Amino acid sequence: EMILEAAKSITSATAALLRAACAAQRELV
Amino acid sequence: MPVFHTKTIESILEPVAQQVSRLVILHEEAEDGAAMPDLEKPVLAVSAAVMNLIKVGRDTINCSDDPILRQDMPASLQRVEKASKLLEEASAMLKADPYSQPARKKLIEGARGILQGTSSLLLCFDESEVRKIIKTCKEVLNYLAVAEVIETMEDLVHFVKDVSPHLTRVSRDVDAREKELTHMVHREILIRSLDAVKTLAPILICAMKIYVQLLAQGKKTDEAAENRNYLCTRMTDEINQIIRVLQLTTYDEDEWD
Repeated sequence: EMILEAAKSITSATAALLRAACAAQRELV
Repeated sequence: MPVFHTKTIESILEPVAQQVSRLVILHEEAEDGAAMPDLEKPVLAVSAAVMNLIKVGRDTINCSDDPILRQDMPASLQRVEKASKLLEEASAMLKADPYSQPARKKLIEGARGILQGTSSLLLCFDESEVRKIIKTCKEVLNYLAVAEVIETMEDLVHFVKDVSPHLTRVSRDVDAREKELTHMVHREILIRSLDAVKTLAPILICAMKIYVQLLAQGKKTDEAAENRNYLCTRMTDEINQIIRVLQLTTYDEDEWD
């Protein structure tokens, strides 16, 4: 189903964004 | 205990759920935080994916004949869209000030919104898929409800011809659904009830045939009718059990007490 693929794209992109944000924070912790 | 009730939903949401949790923990541990990198590119990627989802979601709404999906899905899409805007705002704020606390909060709020909105959208879609299976189950129930008025071999042949495709579809769809579920107890009930339906179906047809033959021969039919009705009730109960379990999405164990 296209809607599942579209949802998957969002969560993949959001996970990548959060990984980038976490990487900066992790250095400090 | 699984958090998401289907493997598909789990595979889509789990990675982002983990990242949101990590970011929240890191944000809380590192009070002031390190400078945030430029998040413009990954945020743009999220925005593009959200725009695509909104387009696909609207197409799904327009093509669906499920009134509940048509009613519920727009709110989920709006939720995701709003969350995406929060991420864009956070990114712009962080560009101006990589240490901005409100921007970090906005980033977490946006990520949570994406998670909640996508989760709600997937649930909405999943529930609609479940309603399709339930509709097929109810079609079989409707046939079972008229089993006792079948009195000729010709009617019986029609009955079997009509109910068979629905039974095949129930079997195929429930089998696929069972494999999708993450909750073991729900899976086991579906397997057990579906097996019972598959076993009972030919026995019921046989019992109906015996009743029709005895009736045609002018013989006593009380016991044959009783046997047919018993099998019919058993099948109806098993299908109702399938319908009940298909609708379960929570993991409240009290349900099973």
